[in-house]
Amino acid sequence: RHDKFIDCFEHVANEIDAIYKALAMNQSAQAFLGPENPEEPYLDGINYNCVAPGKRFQPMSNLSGGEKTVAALALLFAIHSYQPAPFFLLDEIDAALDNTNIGKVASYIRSKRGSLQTIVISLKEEFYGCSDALVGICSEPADCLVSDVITLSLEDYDD
Amino acid sequence: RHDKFIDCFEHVANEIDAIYKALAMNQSAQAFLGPENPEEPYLDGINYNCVAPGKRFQPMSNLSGGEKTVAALALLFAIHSYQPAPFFLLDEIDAALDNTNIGKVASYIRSKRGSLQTIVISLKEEFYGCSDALVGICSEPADCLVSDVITLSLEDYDD
Amino acid sequence: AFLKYIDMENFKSYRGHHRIGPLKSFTAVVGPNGSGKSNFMDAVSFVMGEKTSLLRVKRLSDLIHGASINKPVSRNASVTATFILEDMTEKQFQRSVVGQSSEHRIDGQSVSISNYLAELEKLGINVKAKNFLVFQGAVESIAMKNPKERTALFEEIS
Amino acid sequence: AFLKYIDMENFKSYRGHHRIGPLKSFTAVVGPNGSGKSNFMDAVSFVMGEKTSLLRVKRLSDLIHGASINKPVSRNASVTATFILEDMTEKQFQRSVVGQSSEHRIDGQSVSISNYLAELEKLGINVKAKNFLVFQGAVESIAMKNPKERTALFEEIS
Ligand SMILES: Nc1ncnc2c1ncn2[C@@H]1O[C@H](COP(=O)(O)OP(=O)(O)OP(=O)(O)O)[C@@H](O)[C@H]1O
Ligand SMILES: Nc1ncnc2c1ncn2[C@@H]1O[C@H](COP(=O)(O)OP(=O)(O)OP(=O)(O)O)[C@@H](O)[C@H]1O
Ligand SMILES: [Mg+2]
Ligand SMILES: [Mg+2]
Repeated sequence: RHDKFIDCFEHVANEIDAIYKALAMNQSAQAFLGPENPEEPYLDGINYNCVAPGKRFQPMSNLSGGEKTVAALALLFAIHSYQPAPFFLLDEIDAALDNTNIGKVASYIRSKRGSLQTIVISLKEEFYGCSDALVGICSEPADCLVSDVITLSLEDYDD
Repeated sequence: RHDKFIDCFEHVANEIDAIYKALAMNQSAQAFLGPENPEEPYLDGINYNCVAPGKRFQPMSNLSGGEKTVAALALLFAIHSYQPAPFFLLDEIDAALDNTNIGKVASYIRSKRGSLQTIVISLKEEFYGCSDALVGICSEPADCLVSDVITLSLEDYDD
Repeated sequence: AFLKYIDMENFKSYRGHHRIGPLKSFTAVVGPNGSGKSNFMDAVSFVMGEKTSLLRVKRLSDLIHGASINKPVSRNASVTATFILEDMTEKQFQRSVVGQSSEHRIDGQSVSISNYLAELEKLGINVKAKNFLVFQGAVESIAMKNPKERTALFEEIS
Repeated sequence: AFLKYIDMENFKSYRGHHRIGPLKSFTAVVGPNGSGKSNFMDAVSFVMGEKTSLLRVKRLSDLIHGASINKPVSRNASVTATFILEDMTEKQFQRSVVGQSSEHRIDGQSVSISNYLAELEKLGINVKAKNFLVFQGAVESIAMKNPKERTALFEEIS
């Protein structure tokens, strides 16, 4: 039981830095997971720290909204590398991201298409424009909300 | 003391519906504030309910993210009409709004410029493009973050 | 495994039958505020075994179309997920609301909830691990958990 | 009253002196993630009398430029708000961090904290009323308060 925990933790801890660098597209970005109790990590907490590109080490609470979102996605993708669910479903994760970071996250998702299926819900053209297919949802006037669905593949069009 | 409370509550309760209709640009939108204890409203809670345009009455918890944002802004502007602070400072309130709702909120803010000063922080061109002046913040590479400021008035340019 | 279709029947704002798909490697769901995008996410979460409290409703029967204005159109609602497996065969998981309880089927055969979740886990799906569904507004909190919560997360995944 | 300028001196990511303004009726603050936009909001909230816990720091001295990497550039930091009143005269409110405490000035004269807040209240500014500052990520919660919290809000405003 404990072996599985250590195995999982070590795998994710080894992967997280490279994933964060890839997401931030910046080699100076750093991410690390550290157990409070290195002998028996399952007994205490696990710390997570990110150093945003171009900045120095500081507590996670100092990060801005957009920086926290990128840090969260790095952890999510790192965990996925150990225990791959067949798909991701992400609801407006781009809300706090500026256009530069949206571009970085979208290209990371596109680069992993072979091993990872992603479904995103988004309001921003800069993000959903990078997808392979769009599912449009619209509502008809009625007593209560009635949603209708249109599916459109983007593969046929060039950028 | 209680008179002041009732005075404030009645003022805001009378204003909220018209403000919500103006923000949603739709006469079918409704908003109302109701005391749990109509005789002595200060003793119990105050309920807030919105009916989003084109929908029927339902609990606020059923509203979508964007619908909640518009409901929150209506309440904020209604309270302001009773006790006007000289300015508003709103940090990425447009995060959950689609472009249609961004347009509506921006034009409401512009319509109130005579009586209300608003400062918004935004990542979306659809929102900040409607302002009178931009304050650009950029960072210089340094040990810790160093922010620099550039101010630009948009009044000189046409749309 | 690859998620190809999601079929919804009288689920939240989806009246009658709607099929979403074929889904691709990178699919985006778009639409105006309040149109039903997060309701689609609730449908996917529901069929993957997520508990009712995370689907923004108090009772299972609130998931039936029309329940939000106290006029449910039916006693039932259901969501079906169609996966394509490595060997190119299809596997369908279906979860439905019948009155106040929920039923589970795999490829049309009714199964127990524990069987259903075990089969999903074979595909790498475990909603308790919170490692593949990110609800609206919840992304930042993934990075800001406290150390103990993070240990619990690793506990669930391993 | 109309807020015309905000001057910051060694406040969070603003090293040295920065003047923001003239502010207009509808002003937008823009910039990339992590550039210092919310730090500007913290500066405005600070000078309006907001408590430290809502400025994303634990201690007042964390507001000094460089404190985030344990290298504060000075013992002090300050923010000054310049208002234009109805009669077109200017009124300046200044709040500064000196070591671990904060000082308050109106038009350059040092005043007590209660005087400072009373003068702000004459302009209609009362941070406890939470009716003019909306922090990042907090807008939806304004609509979703429970009934008792809403009564307390009306209590504070009236
Ligand atoms: N059982 C139900 N039957 C019909 N409509 C429902 C039901 N439950 C919820 N709804 C409706 O669904 C709407 C919310 O939809 P949803 O949260 O999916 O919007 P959204 O597209 O995600 O919007 P946003 O972009 O603002 O997040 C509410 O307006 C509510 O009326
Ligand atoms: N005392 C300080 N001295 C220098 N830098 C600081 C200080 N306190 C916080 N910071 C820095 O400020 C940054 C956060 O800035 P801020 O939250 O204003 O970003 P933002 O522009 O709002 O970004 P976003 O668009 O992502 O919300 C952090 O990276 C942190 O390092
Ligand atoms: Mg939504
Ligand atoms: Mg910010």
